[in-house]
Amino acid sequence: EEVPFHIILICYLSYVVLILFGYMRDLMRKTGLERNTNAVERDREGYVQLYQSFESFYTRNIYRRIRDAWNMPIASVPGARITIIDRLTPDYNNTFSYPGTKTEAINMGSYNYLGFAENTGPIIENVNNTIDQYIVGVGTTRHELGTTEAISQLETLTARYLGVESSVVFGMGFGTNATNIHTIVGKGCLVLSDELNHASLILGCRLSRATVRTFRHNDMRDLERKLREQLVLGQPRTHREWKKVIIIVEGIYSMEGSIIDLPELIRIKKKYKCYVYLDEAHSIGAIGPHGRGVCDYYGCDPNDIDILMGTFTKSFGAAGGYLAGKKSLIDHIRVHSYGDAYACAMAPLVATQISSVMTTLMGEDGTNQGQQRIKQLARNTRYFRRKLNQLGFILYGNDDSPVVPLMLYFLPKIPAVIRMAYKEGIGFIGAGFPATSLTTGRVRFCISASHTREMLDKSIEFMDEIGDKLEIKYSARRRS
Amino acid sequence: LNSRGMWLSYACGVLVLHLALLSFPFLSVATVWTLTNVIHNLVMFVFLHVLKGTPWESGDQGKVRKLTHWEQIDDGIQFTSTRKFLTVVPIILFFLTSFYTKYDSFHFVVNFIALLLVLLPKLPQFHCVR
Amino acid sequence: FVYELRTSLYMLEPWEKTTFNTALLAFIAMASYTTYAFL
Repeated sequence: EEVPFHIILICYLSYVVLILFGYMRDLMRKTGLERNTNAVERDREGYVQLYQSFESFYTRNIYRRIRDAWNMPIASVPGARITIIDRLTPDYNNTFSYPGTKTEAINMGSYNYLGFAENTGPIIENVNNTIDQYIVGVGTTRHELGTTEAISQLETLTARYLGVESSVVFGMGFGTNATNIHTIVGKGCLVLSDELNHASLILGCRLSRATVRTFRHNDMRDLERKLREQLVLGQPRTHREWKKVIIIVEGIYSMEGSIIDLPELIRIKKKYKCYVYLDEAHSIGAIGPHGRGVCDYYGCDPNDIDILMGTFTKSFGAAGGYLAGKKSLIDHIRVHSYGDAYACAMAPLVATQISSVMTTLMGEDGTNQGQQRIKQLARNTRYFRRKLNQLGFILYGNDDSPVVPLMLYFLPKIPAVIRMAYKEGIGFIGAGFPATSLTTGRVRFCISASHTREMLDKSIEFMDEIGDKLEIKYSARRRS
Repeated sequence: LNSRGMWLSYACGVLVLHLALLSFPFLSVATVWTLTNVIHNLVMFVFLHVLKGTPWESGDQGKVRKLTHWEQIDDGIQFTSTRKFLTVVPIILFFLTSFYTKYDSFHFVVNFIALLLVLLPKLPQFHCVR
Repeated sequence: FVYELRTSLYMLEPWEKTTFNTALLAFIAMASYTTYAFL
């Protein structure tokens, strides 16, 4: 739903006010009118200017004013409830001090879709046993001695979980994209990338030196048009035909809450005989009746996707990422990946955590806890979205997506909502420029299977109350 | 710059600037128009053609750090609608100013120089020229 | 409160808010006077 036009105009005005005062403060700091608390070593000569001061203009003059609402230190697992360490600031967020108190809050911001971010239960027992059996981490790469039995088991289990031939795991989700795309594409290849793809995909494509063309977010018509255009044009300048064409998309977009239109994408892939790289960082475990991600959600065959990628951070209460697909492809990646050559291998206890969660989700642990959590998450998501829609908020994304962006548009409204929620004992996450465009600031809820109905209702009541106070119920739709 | 509402906001911004100047009772209409034109062109020149890089850390390993804002628009593709809009606005403002200053020669020279200041850097021949 | 949120005054320090509101009131006063003088 588009926001009324006048809201956008006033939004730009609010940025003009911030920029004017930002320049005024810079002038005051430069002329010594205001004491500069940013740089401590101001009196020493010869310090080269590391970065252009303009590049940190936004951080210095806009983000600093609201940064108490971000990066709050926590003192517990990021579960359904979270313990936040309180901070005080005597000088408008230039410096923080800790009074030593903590705040218990409902956690509506962490990626903990299935609620496995726990420090009790059978899974933790397995992890503890692994620590006794192995050491805590391996300080070496996969190409040397980093491959432990826990990791081999995890790779076999991941391939079975996804229903493909083989898989390889890495110790970091971001690194899985950044250090492997170059093994798949290179110069003379064409990458069609969604305009809202994650920074790790953008970095991986840039490192691969392939030609990258972006298409409008989740718009398969625009994708097909761009694909046809590029296939006809060929490579820039020489117009030689492309060596390889690959489409890179995500399963769930964490800023938009949208779910990829997978059946349409597979149709395009088969029609133009190109490859698909599907990043399921947020969707693996979170959607689909069996928690297998968007393929499961749409009932598509995972073997139609050439490269399946995903992370274990959001639904498995762990860290790291995987690539899965044909065995020949995975063997090629194992040999040529930067991640396997330079990065430390995944810690065995993290691999055990993931294997245990995966076994639970597959129902092989003798309980149907995995299924219950998947169903609970789907119920919580639909309930929460429907309630917020009824209250008149503008939400982005698909009704089944556990990422629920609620649009605030104005940058100042984001910290206002977060601070007021914090007082009420609810933890929210906000996202504004440059993570979103100038006029689409938002608060983003991440629903979890471990949220109880009371927690969701408390958040909804709170949003209802401040929705009127801050005038953020922008939806013009008729409310049921 | 090509997102929804940006162009209208830009026009409103110029209008607000003009009304703010017009509210000084001791300034004549001609002076106000010339001031509007000159201030608009100076601000445009600084923001589009002097400042380089982005006001936040962009994740592209410093690729655009040496490019002005004008060179970064639409990844450097020339004659896009945004570029045309930003080229036409100073010209329209110049015509309006010339009209309201009754083509007085002093105002004309000042406004014409201010117009050149923002038109020349926009020519494709000056892309990435230092 | 909504006025402060929409004009970003909510993010400014008290003295900056005062500066902005003073400038805005001065602008409105001058605009009113000039309008009156012209009309």
